[in-house]
Amino acid sequence: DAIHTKHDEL
Amino acid sequence: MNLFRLAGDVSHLLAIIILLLKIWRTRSCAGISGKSQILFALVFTTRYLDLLTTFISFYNTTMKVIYIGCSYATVWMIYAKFKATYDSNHDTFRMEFLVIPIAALSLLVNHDFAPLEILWTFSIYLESVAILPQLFMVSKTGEAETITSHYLFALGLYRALYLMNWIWRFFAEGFFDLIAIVAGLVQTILYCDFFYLYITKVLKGKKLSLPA
Repeated sequence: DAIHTKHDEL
Repeated sequence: MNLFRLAGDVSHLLAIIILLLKIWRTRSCAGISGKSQILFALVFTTRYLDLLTTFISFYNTTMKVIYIGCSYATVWMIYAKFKATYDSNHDTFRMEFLVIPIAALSLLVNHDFAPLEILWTFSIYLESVAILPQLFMVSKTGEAETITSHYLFALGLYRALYLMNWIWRFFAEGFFDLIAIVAGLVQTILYCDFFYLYITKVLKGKKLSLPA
């Protein structure tokens, strides 16, 4: 989901 | 990972290293806003708390640790090691004017009302304006050393490249994060005036100075 995938960015 | 993001991360890393080396080699932090650096340390700390909960990749972890480490090293150099050279008279921006409204906004507008998520949101909003004390200082003194301009350019370029990355990700993966995009846009817009001066002056070999 969006909340978890965004943390792959710095 | 696409090229825009990789270039953005490299540009961000370059900015941080340029600043560290500038202070270390000249033994001086003249012209550098300690307040912006405190805000960036706060940005990295609140954003990368997921280091403790989630493993994404070796690259991800390494970069996060470097960003956090370098930002604290910079703050330490300004407020301890080279304190005597810190130009506090010109670094008068009030940090609470940014931190308090942004803390309130991150409680109101976020993806999920959970502690880590709110802190992540806070860091995204805060990063978008964390450079203001530095830009304020440059406009107050009316000039910036060339190396400081390179730092600011690399730092501004990083978020502009992230915007390209988000456009890419939207079309390639159907992924978008509105909070990051809006804050990233604000952040990039804040640098536009500086980009103009950098291209018209610094790249032509002149020092960055503002008209009186």
